[in-house]
Amino acid sequence: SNGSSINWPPEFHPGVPWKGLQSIDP
Amino acid sequence: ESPATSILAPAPSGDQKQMLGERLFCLIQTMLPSLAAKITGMLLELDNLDVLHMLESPEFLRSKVDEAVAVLQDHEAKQVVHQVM
Repeated sequence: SNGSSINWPPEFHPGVPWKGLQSIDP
Repeated sequence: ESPATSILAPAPSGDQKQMLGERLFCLIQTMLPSLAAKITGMLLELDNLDVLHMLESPEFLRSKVDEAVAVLQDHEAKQVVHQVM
């Protein structure tokens, strides 16, 4: 969707569980 | 030092990306502190073996980081155009 493309790419932060694309496109 | 592949051996598949991400982030942070979170996120979408190769080869890492930065800049430029229009 347009909403998720604005938030792409998903950000990785140390210590935070990585969810990949799921984190921005549920 | 142990080979990079040993990072993944004991890890469940769900934790492999996390472990790779932690190491990748540390390396990218030294190159591009302000973009490390996004670039790491982009590169983690690649195959685990590619990410392992990046951890082992600074030249390969730099080439993939350069690629990711170009893609990110292109993406952000399109977002700006979209917002203007």
